[in-house]
Amino acid sequence: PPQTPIRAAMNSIKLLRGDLPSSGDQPSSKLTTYFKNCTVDPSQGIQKRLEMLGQVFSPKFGEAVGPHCIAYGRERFNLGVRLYYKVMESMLESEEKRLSVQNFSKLLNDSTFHTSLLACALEVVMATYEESSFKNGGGGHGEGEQAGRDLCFPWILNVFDLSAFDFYKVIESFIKAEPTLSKEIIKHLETCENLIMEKIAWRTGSPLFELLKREQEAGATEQAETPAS
Amino acid sequence: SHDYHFGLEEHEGISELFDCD
Repeated sequence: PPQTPIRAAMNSIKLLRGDLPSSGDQPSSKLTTYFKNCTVDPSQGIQKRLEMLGQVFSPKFGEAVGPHCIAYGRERFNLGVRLYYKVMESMLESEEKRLSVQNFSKLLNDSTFHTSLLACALEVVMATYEESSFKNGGGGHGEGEQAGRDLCFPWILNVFDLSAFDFYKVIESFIKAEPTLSKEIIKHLETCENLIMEKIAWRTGSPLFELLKREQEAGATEQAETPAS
Repeated sequence: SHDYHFGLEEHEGISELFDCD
């Protein structure tokens, strides 16, 4: 049958759901082994963080879409968690191959890493669902269209109180680690990347300024380089 | 078609981006 925007969106959702094991709301045995190999086991911290972020996400989703949609928010959060675990496992496999280490204690106990990774997984889930309301141009889908706009990036950053700069760090590794992402979703993540680079990362309070300051201080003792164009 | 431009080198990964060794 011809590919309509709605059919394309439905296929993306089906692919996303089908691709994620229904038991994936818990870490796989492989991922559990990575946790156990850590100097400090991150399992409890990860579980607690997910519970806390889930309690934050659903009400905010309800605020943006409507109180009768909180259950959809929970559903999307659960899909996001499954994608988060799947991508985390794939990222660690690549890192193990690249660095020849199995102890990722520092990374796996870094709260910012987990929040950024989950935020990226949720952005993918929501962009997959919102594809239908964006492209549909309204036709009887008024509420969905409004919701799409409200839930649009950088909505997730505000929900998780996450800096754009930290979110930016996971995007490329996320795309590398999840080869089943559709071209539309990759393009969406690239749009988020550009938005961060051009605008959001430069807002007051961004950790980027602190990083630049530290780099400058560290560089002050070294020989000054000729400014690049 | 759309191709994402990967900026990270082969020797770089998520560990470096979050300051981990």
